[in-house]
Amino acid sequence: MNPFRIAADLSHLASILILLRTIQTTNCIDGVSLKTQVLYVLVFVSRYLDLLTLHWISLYNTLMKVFFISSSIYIVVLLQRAKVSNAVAYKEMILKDSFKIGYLLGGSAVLALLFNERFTFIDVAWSFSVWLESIAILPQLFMLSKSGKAQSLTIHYIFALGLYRALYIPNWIWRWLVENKNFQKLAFVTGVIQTLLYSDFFYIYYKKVIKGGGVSLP
Amino acid sequence: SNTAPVHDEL
Repeated sequence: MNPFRIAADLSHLASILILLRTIQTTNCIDGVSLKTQVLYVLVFVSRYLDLLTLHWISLYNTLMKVFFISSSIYIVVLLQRAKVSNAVAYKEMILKDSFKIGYLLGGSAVLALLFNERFTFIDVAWSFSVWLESIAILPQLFMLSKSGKAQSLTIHYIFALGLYRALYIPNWIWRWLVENKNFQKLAFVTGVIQTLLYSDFFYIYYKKVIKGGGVSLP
Repeated sequence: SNTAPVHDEL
């Protein structure tokens, strides 16, 4: 594994741990989008179906996949628990979390049927997961734009996620140039789309927050 | 091709 890939995976891990630990220790869910978190469960479950085929890549690979699936489910469980333990914040979250995810799911399904490496269930599911991941952050960004100001939890979380996506791009170039691996067009295209979404967010964040004021997205 | 694509990335 190259340095970009390791750094990317670590920041992905960090983003999840930031979210998990904060919700767990403070019971604070302010500014978190339940819809984005549910989408990530779907992303990981549909992507890592190869765990069932027992196609072994490495211990690292398997452990990370199991961690991503289980932690994403656990985050949704924690958010659901807030329904009882932090009812006011939960109601506010549901109210603000009003992005229509049907379009994201439908769009990803259509794109997966059109663009995939092979027309098998596992490969179409993999393609669905990369398309869905590229846009899964939209409900979260939408929520942020509606609330007008961002919690430090959300900012740290989105920042770590954005860093992970950005680092995958030099990783792919490294793989292609240095490791002579096949260039995976689908992963690259969806990865670039995703990184552009984040960079748009950071651009606005920089303009509005660093230079004073709240966060609002177009 | 008939061989399954290998996704060694996460």
